[in-house]
Parts: sequence; C-alpha cells; structure tokens
Amino acid sequence: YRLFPGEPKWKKNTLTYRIAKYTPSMTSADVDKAIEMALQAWSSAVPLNFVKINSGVADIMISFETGDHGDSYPFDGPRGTLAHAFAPGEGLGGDTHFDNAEKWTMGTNGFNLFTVAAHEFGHALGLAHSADPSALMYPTYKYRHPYGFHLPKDDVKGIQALYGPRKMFPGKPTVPNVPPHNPTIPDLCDSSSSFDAVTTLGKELLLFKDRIFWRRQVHLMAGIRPSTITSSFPQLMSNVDAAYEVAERGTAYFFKGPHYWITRGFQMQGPPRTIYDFGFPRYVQRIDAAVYLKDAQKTLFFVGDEYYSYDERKMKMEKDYPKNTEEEFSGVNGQIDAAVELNGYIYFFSGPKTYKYDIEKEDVVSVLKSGSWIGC
Amino acid sequence: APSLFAATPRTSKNNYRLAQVYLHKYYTRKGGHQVGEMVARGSNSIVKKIKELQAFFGLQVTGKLDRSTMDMIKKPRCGVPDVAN
Repeated sequence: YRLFPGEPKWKKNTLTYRIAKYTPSMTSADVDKAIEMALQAWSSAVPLNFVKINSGVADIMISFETGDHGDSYPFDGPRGTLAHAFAPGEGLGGDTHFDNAEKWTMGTNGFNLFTVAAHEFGHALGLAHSADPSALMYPTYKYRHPYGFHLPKDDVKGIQALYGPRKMFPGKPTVPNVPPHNPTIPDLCDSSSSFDAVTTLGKELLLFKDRIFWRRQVHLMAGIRPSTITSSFPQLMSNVDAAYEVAERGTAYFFKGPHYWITRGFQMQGPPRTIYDFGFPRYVQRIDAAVYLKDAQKTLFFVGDEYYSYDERKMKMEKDYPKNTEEEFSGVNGQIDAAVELNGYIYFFSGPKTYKYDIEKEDVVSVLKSGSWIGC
Repeated sequence: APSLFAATPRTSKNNYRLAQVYLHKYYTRKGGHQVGEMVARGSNSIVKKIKELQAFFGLQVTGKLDRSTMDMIKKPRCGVPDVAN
C-alpha cells in the first residue's frame, strides 16, 4: 500500500458525506446503497463513522461529473478515467467525483459503482495507489461483489497505518464487518456474554449477538434456532447495536452506528437513514439499546448510562432528556445492552443479567440469566 | 518513435498519443510538463515515465510501448496519479 506524501488523514472519526449530484444510469436509492456499502467497507476496519447529510457542505462531497468540471482533472468520456478523489483535507479534500459518461451499475453490466466508490474512498481517507494487483487500491478497475465483500489485507494494513484498527467498545465488542465464511455461534451460555440487541418481530422474539441471531416464539422456549444475520438482513451483516418494533405499525427498527434501517417483518424498507432523524444530538454516534413501550407509545433509547424518550405519536424526541438510567429505573445496574417490553414488563439486558422491571410497580421484580432466553 | 514501437505507423501514432496523455495524467509530478506540451518523441522524459509505469505495474521494464504496456494503458482506471502528487 502507499500513503500520500505528508500522509494526510482526517483528524476526527465521524465524517459527513453528501451525494450532491446523481447519475441517470442508476436510481438514487441504488447510488445511496452502493455509496453506503463502499464507506462501510472502510469503517469496518478502522474507527471511522460516516454520516450522510442531504444539504450543506460535507467532508466528503460526492458527485457525478462530465468532462471538465472545474477541478483541473477533466474526465475523458466513456472508459479511460472512471473517477477520482482528493486526499483528506479542507475544501476539495476528500471530495469524490465519478465520470458521468460511464455506465454505472449495481451489478456487472457496466462499471460497478460499489467497486469504484470503495477504491475512491480509499483515496478520500488517505491511501494512494497500491502496486499489489490484489489490492482494492490497485489503479485499474476489477469488479468486486458488494455483498460479503472483504477488504483485502494490503488495504487493511494501509488504512490501519493511518487510523489504527477499529477498537473494541467496552461492553459492546465491535469487530470489522468482515464476516468469516462460517461464523461461529457465540457461546451465550458462558456467563460473561450478553446480547447486542433484542426485539419482537410479529409473533417472534429476535435476540442478536455478533453475526448471529436467535429466533423464538415470545412465550415458548421450543424451536429456538440460531441464524446468521446476513442470511435474513444482508445490509446489517453483524453487530446490531439496538432494535425495537412498533407492533401496531408493523414496523421494526434496527440500529448500527449512526444509521438505522426500517423493516416490515424481514423486508428492509429502503436504504439506511441516520439516527439524527429521531432528534439525537450530533455527539451521539450510536445507540446501545432501544425499547418501545406499547401503552405510553414511546420508545426509550439507551446511550451509555443515560436514556432518551421518543414520542412515536408526535414522532419527536421528548424534552428534558437524556436522564440517568439508574436514577429512573431503580434496581437496574450497569450499561444496558438490549431491552424489550413483554406483557407489562421491561426486560433490561445488561451483561449476563436480565432485569425484569415491573412498569406499574416501577421496580425490578426478578433478575434472570441472559443466556436463559435461548435455552442455556 | 520507431524505437518505441513495433506496430504499423497509424496504430503507433494513435498508441503514442494515447500513451502520452496517460503518462501526463498519471506519471507527471506536480509542476511537471503542462498538457499540450510538445515532447520530442522518444525523449528521455517519455522513456523515463514509461519505465516508471512498467515498474509500478510489475511489467518488464523496457522503456518501450510494447504490447503489455499498451494493454495496461488501455484499461479503465482511477483518475488519481500513480506517482506522488
């Protein structure tokens, strides 16, 4: 791998990006998706988060341009030069341009946008071209399949030389989104583990951990079976941070870093959106847990040792939040990893313990082992 | 030019022009020759850049626009230069 002279890099770990101009050869939704996945290829290897904005100036301004487009690097029509990007820095730094004269595609009948965008974002983050033909940062085009994409070793070494590896969050281990070919099933029965996220989905209860989730009936222990997250939620890949369902709407929400997805059952409803839609302050970059309270029609979001309350009817965050979790929910200790409401109780998952909290009595009525939910 | 090519005159002229644009774009350091600058064919500067390209892509370093070098030049690619810019 190679870095640019002077090794320019971003000094912050949350970068904004904006797609200022689209291309007629793909739908906007497909462009959004390809760009999102191309950025995720890098954020799975280093501690960088990317937040999409739809107005104003972003760190990484993305656009499809034709010919001479004002940056003294004119495009040359079909084939030849496909795209370029500028090294990290103010103004033009990080900006990424695609040649609109090319036929862009999500597949292989043209130039695959995910493939080219993933390469260009390597430049936007500080990598120059690599002489390793297997590297993503090799200068010439070679199709890469977006789903199940693994960042080649040379590129991982290069980007981590600039930003270091993606750290493990205390209590919420995150590992690069490089799903192994046969993800091992985490041993939830050992006492130290907890779940990443828990939600109802229709008549089922889904419990997420690393790259696996368990499906079970809400009230029955029978028929619990693990599946890979990618098998049912390809976009989520692994390490879901939080999830909740608004049953009366038939919609569920899945959170990962600063993004969330809406589903109807297992069907994703469009591309990822940013958590700032809910009204979170910008310094919140991820959610630890979420739970919808049916009677109150409010969703509680847990971040660190605090929580927010979102009014689902008014579709806005309530005032006077965040509040301290332990002060409001007496008897619930430690950071909340996951939460779900069932039959008037909120189940708070914190490490190997699950606190059964009676909403009426406003107190914990029992403490269970988290692993017991999947038959341990 | 003859020293650079083994192809027919017309092909060699097209390839030469293609190569000249490519080398200017991707193998000219900042402050280098501006586009449109007339470079005497087979000049030191062009041969030097051809060798740099061949070394970067792991091709045989001949300084000539041989078949494998022209094949590489014709491949769709990223617009960021291969040399420090």
